This record gives sequence, structure tokens and C-alpha cells, in this order.
Amino acid sequence: APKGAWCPACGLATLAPTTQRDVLIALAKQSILSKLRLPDRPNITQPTSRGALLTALRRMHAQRVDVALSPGTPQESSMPHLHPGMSVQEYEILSFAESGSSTSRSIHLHFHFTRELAGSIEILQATLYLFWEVPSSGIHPVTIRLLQPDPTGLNVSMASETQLEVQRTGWATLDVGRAVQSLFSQGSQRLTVELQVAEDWGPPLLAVHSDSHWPFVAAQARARTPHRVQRR
Amino acid sequence: GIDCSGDSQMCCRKEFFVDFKEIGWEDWIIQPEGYHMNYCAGLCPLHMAGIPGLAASFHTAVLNLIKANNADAAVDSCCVPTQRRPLSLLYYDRDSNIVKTDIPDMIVDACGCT
Repeated sequence: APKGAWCPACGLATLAPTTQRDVLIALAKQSILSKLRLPDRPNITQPTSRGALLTALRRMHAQRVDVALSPGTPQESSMPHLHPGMSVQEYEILSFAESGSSTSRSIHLHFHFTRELAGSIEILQATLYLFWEVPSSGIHPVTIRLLQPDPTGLNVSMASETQLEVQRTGWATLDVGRAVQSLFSQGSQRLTVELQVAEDWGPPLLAVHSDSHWPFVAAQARARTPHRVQRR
Repeated sequence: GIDCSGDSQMCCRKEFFVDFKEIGWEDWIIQPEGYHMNYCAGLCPLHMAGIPGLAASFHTAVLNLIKANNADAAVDSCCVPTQRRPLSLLYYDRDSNIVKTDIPDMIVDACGCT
């Protein structure tokens, strides 16, 4: 360190042990928060229930096993794939739905993605997990629309619309990678999912009363590598 | 590398564990329970340049260079991390999403003299 400046390594040796400890803890906090791009530690108002967290982690694991075992079907999503072992920092993000407005034929789910990461990561894959609870046998058509706020944030535009035919109770997945990536590239972080059923079955088929069957989005992301210009 | 013990003054690795519960961070960091924030400290006099933690051949090369370039002009070298690994975190972000990431080079495993 320049003459007279405080050198972190040697300066510590002259500090009293308690002061030294406080300095190190402050350094540890600052280091972790800066590497997570957090201005301060988050204040958790509603932590996810253990049941929902464990169910989500099990579903994600089961989904990976299914995909790995399915005979040669290439991944539909056109997102760049994760290349294990790359030195780039990777993220897995679990976003649980916040319930929005609902009618007898439709329900809105809101997903808020990670503000601090939005500008510095690229989404590799994102999958929406829904747990259907089918009231009666037969085929139940459901329309799923992905809505995202326009750049002004005043209106919402539809990013995609998918028709599903629900036949039995259980989990279903939908690839939302492209919608989430375009959300991030617009600097927005809120994805709204609208579920609509044909007849008046009540809130469409979702097991929204059950904590461990709460809808969620699982995303895999990678830190953006700074654009390198090579001069020869 | 060498772990600091007793009153050694030479370059070594000091262990320091930050318990997240003690600092009140256990509510937003789900895993792990703490962070091994080890750091390097100690002296690197001339004859220590290039060790420990680096290949002996490098040490010989450095010493030869110092001799060849007028040893008394050389200064002590620095005690720095020579081996580090990532810190894996599972945490809540400000929107209560759950994020898992490996922050590279956060844990010092070994120290040595440059």
C-alpha cells in the first residue's frame, strides 16, 4: 500500500482481536453482497414454505431426469444450452407465483424476477410448472397466455399463447424461456401468466389452495460475458 | 500451502469462519451456514520468494533471477492466495425468489509468496 495508507493484510496484525474480527466480518459482508450485486441484504417478508421449496426442487430434478432419459428429443427451446465446466458464473432461479386477479373462467399469476441480476445475466432455460386438479374425467381445454408489460409499463402485451388439453390431475410444464429472455432484454422483470378455461369450472383447475403445489418458474441463467474485442 | 499456527511470522493461510447466524443473515441465506473467509498473511523475505504453494522449479527460477539482477535491489515479495475455490450459495433475493449460484474464487485454500 502507498506510504501511510492502511494496508489490509499487514494493518490487521496491529488491530486488537475484536476490532480485527469486526473488520473481517464487514469485509466478508461487503464481498458477498457485491458479488451477488445486492445493494444491501434482502429483507424477506414472506419466505417460501419448506413444502413448496422441497416440492419444486423434486419436480425440477424429476424433469431433468425425464429430459435426460427421453430418447434423443432435442430440447425445443432455442435458448443457448448450459455448458457445464464453463468458468462463467451460472445461476438457478426459482420464482414462485404471486396470485393476481381471477374470475370463474380465468386466473392471473405474476412472477417477479431478480431485479439485481436482470441487466447482467442471460436466460438459458426457463420452465413454468403448473399442478392441475381435474374435477371430472374427460378433456379440459385450457388457454395459457404469457403477458408482459410494454416498455412504458402502462400496458401489457401478449408474448405467447398456448392451448393445452388437461386430462388428469398432476404437474404440467411449459417452456417460457423465450418470454423470460425478452422480458429481461426489455429491462422488465414481471411475467404474468393468464390461464383461461372454456366453461365455468371455477378457478381453472389449479390447486391454488395447496401450498406444496404452488405454480413456479425454474430458470437457468449465466452471467453475461463482457464483450471482448481482440486486436491483432 | 501452510496454515498459520502459533507465532509463525512467515507467509501462511489464516482461517476465519463467518457464521451467518451470528451476523443475522440466516433468514435470507438458506445454504450454507457460513463462509470460510480465509486470508493470507505473513512475511515473504527474499529467500521465500516463490514458495510455498508454487512449484519448486519456479522458486529456483525466481532466486536465480534475483541473483542475476543485483539481489540488494530486490524487495520482499508478497504473501498471496495461490489456490481458491467457489462459494456455493442458495439465497432469497429481494423479490423472494430463490437463487442458487457459485461465486468463483471466494474461498482461499492455499497461500504463497509471489
